[in-house]
Amino acid sequence: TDELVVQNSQIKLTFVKSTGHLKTIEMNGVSENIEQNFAIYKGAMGNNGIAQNRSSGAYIFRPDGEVTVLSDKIGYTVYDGAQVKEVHQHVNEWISQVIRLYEGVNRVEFEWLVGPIPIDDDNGKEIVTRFKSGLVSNGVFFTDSNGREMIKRELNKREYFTPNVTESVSGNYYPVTARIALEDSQKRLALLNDRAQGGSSLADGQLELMLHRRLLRDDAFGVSEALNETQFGTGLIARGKVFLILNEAESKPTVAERLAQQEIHLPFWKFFSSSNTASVVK
Amino acid sequence: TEDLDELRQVMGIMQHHDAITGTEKQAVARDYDRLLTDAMVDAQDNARAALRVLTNLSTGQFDSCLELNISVCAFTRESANNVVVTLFNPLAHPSTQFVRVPVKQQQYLVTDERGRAVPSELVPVPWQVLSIQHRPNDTQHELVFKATVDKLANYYIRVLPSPKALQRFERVHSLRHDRNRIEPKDE
Repeated sequence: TDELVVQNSQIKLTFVKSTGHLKTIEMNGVSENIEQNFAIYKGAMGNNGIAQNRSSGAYIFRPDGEVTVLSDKIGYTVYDGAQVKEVHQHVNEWISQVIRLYEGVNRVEFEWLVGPIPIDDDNGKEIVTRFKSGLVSNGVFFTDSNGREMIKRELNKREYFTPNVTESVSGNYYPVTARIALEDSQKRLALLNDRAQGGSSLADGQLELMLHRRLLRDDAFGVSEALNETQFGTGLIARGKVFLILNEAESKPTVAERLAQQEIHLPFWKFFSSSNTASVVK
Repeated sequence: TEDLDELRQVMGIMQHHDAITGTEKQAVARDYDRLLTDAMVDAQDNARAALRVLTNLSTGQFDSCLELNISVCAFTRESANNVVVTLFNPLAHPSTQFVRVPVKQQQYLVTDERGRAVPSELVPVPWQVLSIQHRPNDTQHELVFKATVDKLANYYIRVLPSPKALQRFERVHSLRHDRNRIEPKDE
């Protein structure tokens, strides 16, 4: 078959062997087709003198045109150990990812590495990770309130007024400081992040998070600089993690998400010594 | 408390909305890096002093690795033969985590304080991480093991002479594109 299975005692991941992309996730007694891709928004270069036509910059996300989804065949290598299983994906010269399962840990880890974002075509770029599932979420999704409760969001709507949504993508982006989730009557899909990011659900069953941005124009909201970090002359490389939890919709799934959040943010600090000076903990 | 106060002060500066959202000027971002790095490095002395109290060591090295986020640790690179990893858990209950330590491609044995072998595995660092500029290229693997920590725990890493004790990863499937490495460029 064209399937590659990577699994531990709790989670089963199925990949499409010929393309290297994730296809299905099974965990917590639930199975769902979940496709994960990286995608690129081209940063708008507008006229900052017109309020609704500003450039994408440090303060605002404003894409120009449609998103480009990197769904082509990707290179990958699988490392299958007893403690940890890893799928190393090589998307292009500046995007890669490790999808990881630790034995006994009930979440899927996506460790992404993006950058330096090329700008030789004179376009700013904003890179997202996108998870597409079959969940019928009816335009509803949830984002956290600075790590506390979850707030219900609805595509193209606001809680207290009827908006005129002129920006179909960024008009539906919300801050995600801890998690973003969606559900239908059967299943719930949640993403937990390791840093504050922007995120949205622009289609039913789909979640996305903004990972890295490199832009060539200032958006005229105050900093007076383009978001174009040129350390080492080439732009920044960013590395981080997104954790995925798939669960039943009815079994208080947010408890598992909150516990996972505590583990993700454990303040472990490692110290190293030479073992010639072996110590004993008092 | 001088070093800790410095760290507290810098953490206060990092609550500014520009530091939180990344809307500071580039020169300010670099200054934030400088302040935070200096404060963290100085506060390591406090951590070392505390660890000396908590262990029987009077002159413990207790090196920290601020580049673990790019899978780099100068200490384990240079003295990988006999390393003690000390883990401090500030929570009020025991906690379990998988520890990843950048090492050279050798065969290792990890033991706990009682000398019991702890299962460990060696995983390659993803090649794109390896190609990051200014990253030393001789630690191309990470040693992974599961640590259970009540308050403080020591794990001992030793290089094994024979290939037997290491549970080496089995590469089950591989499909690669041509790997055109990004050539380093001078600034």
